[in-house]
Amino acid sequence: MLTIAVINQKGGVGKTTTTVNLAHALALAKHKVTVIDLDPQGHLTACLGVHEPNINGIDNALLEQRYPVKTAAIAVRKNLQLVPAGARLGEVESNPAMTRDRLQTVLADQFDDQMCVLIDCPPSSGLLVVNALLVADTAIIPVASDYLALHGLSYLMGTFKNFELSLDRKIPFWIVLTRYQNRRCLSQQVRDNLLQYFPGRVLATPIRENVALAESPSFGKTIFEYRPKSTGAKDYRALAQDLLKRRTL
Amino acid sequence: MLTIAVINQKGGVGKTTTTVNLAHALALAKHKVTVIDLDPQGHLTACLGVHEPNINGIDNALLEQRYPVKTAAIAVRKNLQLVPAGARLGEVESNPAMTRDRLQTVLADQFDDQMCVLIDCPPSSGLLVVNALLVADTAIIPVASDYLALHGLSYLMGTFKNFELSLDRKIPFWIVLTRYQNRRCLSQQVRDNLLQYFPGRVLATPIRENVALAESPSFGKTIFEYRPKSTGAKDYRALAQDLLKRRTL
Ligand SMILES: Nc1ncnc2c1ncn2[C@@H]1O[C@H](COP(=O)(O)OP(=O)(O)OP(=O)(O)O)[C@@H](O)[C@H]1O
Ligand SMILES: Nc1ncnc2c1ncn2[C@@H]1O[C@H](COP(=O)(O)OP(=O)(O)OP(=O)(O)O)[C@@H](O)[C@H]1O
Ligand SMILES: [Mg+2]
Ligand SMILES: [Mg+2]
Repeated sequence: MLTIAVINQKGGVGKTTTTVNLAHALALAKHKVTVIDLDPQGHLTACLGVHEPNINGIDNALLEQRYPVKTAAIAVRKNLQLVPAGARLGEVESNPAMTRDRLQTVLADQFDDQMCVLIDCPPSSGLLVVNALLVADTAIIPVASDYLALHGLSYLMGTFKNFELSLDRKIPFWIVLTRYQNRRCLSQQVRDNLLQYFPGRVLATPIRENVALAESPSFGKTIFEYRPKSTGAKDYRALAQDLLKRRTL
Repeated sequence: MLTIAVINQKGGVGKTTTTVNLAHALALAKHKVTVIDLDPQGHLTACLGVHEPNINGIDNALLEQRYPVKTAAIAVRKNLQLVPAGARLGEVESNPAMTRDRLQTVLADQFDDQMCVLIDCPPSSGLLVVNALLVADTAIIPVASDYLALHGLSYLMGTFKNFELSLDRKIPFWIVLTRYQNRRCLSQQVRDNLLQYFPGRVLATPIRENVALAESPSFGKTIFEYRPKSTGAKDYRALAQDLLKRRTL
């Protein structure tokens, strides 16, 4: 079982889009996958078509002492289950009883039957994200093909360094290039920059800009259900294979 | 003097892009403007070409008792000054001495000679954002032309409601449509949706998707310096007039 935190404090780089579509691609390839919505906005939950306002989620497991997280897991697709954000996730970070290893305790041995657990993180460096980093075996860092996303990466690497010092272990990570446009030289500059600074860590398939990826959440469908022949579906299917086979640029 | 918080906990919707280019458009129209970078990533600071790593910023004014914020203000363009984020802004939210009205105290009467102060907020709902809402006369909410940005708006309205209850006053706001693509029906759906739910609050000029807006930050230039004839420059110039003349869709 591999726990993966999908993380980047830079906003709008494709964390949620990558979590939902990569998870479904792995599930379609017959792997058992659980996704956890750790963003109080609950966008991963909405992307999978779950809209009940007061649904139980990871919030209860983090806030209550004896709430088994599996109770909140919902089978949303074949081989794919979701632990929603829940309505109270926004209260967790300011809760005085919240610690940095709370998620680690909550998840311990709960999903051992799964091939992997993907955690969609909010765009911040607060306590929720610290919890995700502590429990993750590896991180996936989506980087949009623009300058500010690249600039934000140096801030994230600083967070990683602080973390590795206090944990006394390295956090392995993969980078996924998102919103890539072949015709834009900015996209190529960002790709070249990533290859220079992070050799061997950029997964092979850049995710191309594709309006179907922006439309599919409004139907509560993954890209494979909404537009199975789109470039978005092709790219996320290939990305799933990159992850399984460790194919990098 | 008008204090405006540029805010949306949804990431990547164009908060920083709007703050830097709207501010410069107002400055070019001969108004005195101050921008404050309240995002620990320091993207507004980078967009204006300020790259010194240990520069003094709003972090010192928030963390130290007697540090006048004006000391940290830098004249970056004619009629435009910047208060950078500073290297320690990431420490502010977890500082036990930090209160929700700290920024209000720090800014009190400091920029009365300015026509307006624009505050670029991070993509969160934490203490920094609460501080910005408490000191702001009005908010500008950039909404990218996609479903998840629209979905995130209901979460933000919830934050506003909680705030208005505890403050016992309304927070006036304008919405700015960003990353608009005429050919995408998703863009038109988002616009129609906003007009239906927020009549009279959507500023007249949608900001069109324009690669020059994504490129200009890498040169530390505003859109008016990088590509003055681009659609991005036209749109932000028009948006500045919308704000001054309260022109809505
Ligand atoms: N490859 C792509 N092509 C087109 N649109 C995309 C692509 N990837 C993401 N998007 C759109 O960009 C917006 C931002 O993506 P998303 O919400 O997944 O980012 P995020 O990093 O999770 O954001 P946040 O920081 O708010 O959590 C979404 O509306 C999404 O639909
Ligand atoms: N109209 C536009 N056309 C093209 N690119 C744009 C436009 N507006 C913003 N961008 C690009 O989209 C990315 C996100 O914009 P920006 O960083 O301003 O959003 P933000 O809301 O400030 O993000 P964060 O939530 O991380 O603070 C940036 O790389 C920016 O260059
Ligand atoms: Mg997200
Ligand atoms: Mg920003």
